[in-house]
Formats: sequence, C-alpha cells, structure tokens
Amino acid sequence: SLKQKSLKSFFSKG
Amino acid sequence: MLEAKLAEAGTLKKLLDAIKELVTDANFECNEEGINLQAMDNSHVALVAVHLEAAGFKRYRCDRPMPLGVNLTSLTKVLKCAKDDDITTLKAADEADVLNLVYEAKNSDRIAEYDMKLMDIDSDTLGIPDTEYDARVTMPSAEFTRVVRDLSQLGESVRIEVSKEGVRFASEGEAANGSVLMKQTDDDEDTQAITIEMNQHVSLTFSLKYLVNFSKSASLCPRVQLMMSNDVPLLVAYDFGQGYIRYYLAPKIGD
Repeated sequence: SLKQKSLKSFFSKG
Repeated sequence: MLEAKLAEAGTLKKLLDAIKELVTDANFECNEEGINLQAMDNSHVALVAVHLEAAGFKRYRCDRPMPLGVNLTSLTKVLKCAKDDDITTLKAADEADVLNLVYEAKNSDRIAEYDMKLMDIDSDTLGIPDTEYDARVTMPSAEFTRVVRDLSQLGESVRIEVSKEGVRFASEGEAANGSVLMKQTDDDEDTQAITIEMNQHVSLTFSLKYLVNFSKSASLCPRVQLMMSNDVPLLVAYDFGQGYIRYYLAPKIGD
C-alpha cells in the first residue's frame, strides 16, 4: 500500500 | 507603505479562487520586487507559492518589506464586491492592521472603497530546494483540468507516468479503473501542444483531490507545466504574464 508523505520530509524550514 | 494598482480585479479574483480551498490564512509578503505568498495546507501535503511582479502592476510602491496577514475567506468576500474589470488598488500603511482596497470602474465614475482587517500569522516558510527534475510535461491547462477531474470520479489517487510514449494518468477505483495517455505532439508552437522533456522514466502517485484544486489555476493561464522526479514532490507551475502560481505536492510512496 502507498502512504501519503508530508512535504516537511522534503523541504527544510527556512 | 504599500500601494499596488492592478489593471483588473479579475486577476486577483482568479488567484484567490486558485488558493482559497488549500489555505485559509496567508501572509502576502510585499517588498519592492512585488508580492509573494507561500502557504501549506493544514495536512502539510501541498504547498502553494504565488509571485506577482512589481512590473506587472499599473503602479507599484512598497517602501520596505511588510507582511500582510490575510484571511482568504474575508478577502474573497471583499473581492466579490469588485467587477472583474475594475481597476483595483491595494493600500496598507506601515504596521497597519487594515488593508484598503479601492475599485474604480473602467467606464463610469463609480469608486468603491473597502477596508479589511489584517491579522498576525505565524507562518513557517519552507526552503524549497532547487531541483533538477527528470521529466517536464507542458500541456494545455484545460486538458490537465479535465484529466484530473475525470479520474477523480473513479479513485482517490492517480499514478502519473512519463515515458517517451507520452504521459499517462491512471487511477484505480473500487468500481472502475481508468487511464488517459497524452502523446507528445509534433508541433511545439501550437498552443494545444503537449511537450515532454525527459532524462529518465518517472512514475509517481498523488492524491487527486489536491490536483483538482491546483487545476483551478487554468483560468489564469492556458498552459501548465508538470515537473517530476521519482520520489520527490511534484511541481505544478502556471506562469502568467504578471507572475506565477506554483504548487508542490508530496507523493504517495510505498512502505
């Protein structure tokens, strides 16, 4: 099954 | 202070329509180069980034950087009071808690003026890395709207696959499956063209409800670009004369 990833795991806090 | 005069209220209305279902509150970051907005949806799955260039306004003045914290539902209401072709001026004083909007009718002497409360918004701006994408698909924005809307009738997710053959959108639902293949066209200059630039085959799965939301930007721009690399967020980009609206969407990935 596929899990929805969060954008926070790809983009850093600026 | 900020003073930004737009040729038509319609541009702002369309922009609001394209973001208001994703985010409820957002900071309009104004500086001398223009107005920027970056906001994530509550579930942190999608991010929208808007840029309006200073040069795209009839008149633009912003003495120093200032964030305008806006409730998008309120702004939508205030913008409904403007006719699409009204000349629209946004004004805010430094440290102001009010945004002033003036609508001037193009062909009459009507001048309407509204004041809207601003709010303090704690926004954590995300750093979006510069990405070299493995595939870029450019297509008519209306076609993109249609394909995501059609497939959203069937299932929750869509698999987007880019190959030399073209771009395939596939969705599996409980009652029906569907797939749409859009082949690369020969004539790049045609406004109906579908162009594919690709370093390697990509295949990614996304939630359709977000894509349906993004596709509302078709009213701003006749073309859309989809940028993809395996296992990274999709970038859906609409560039219109005065700036851009870009959406990032986190993929669904196997455990």
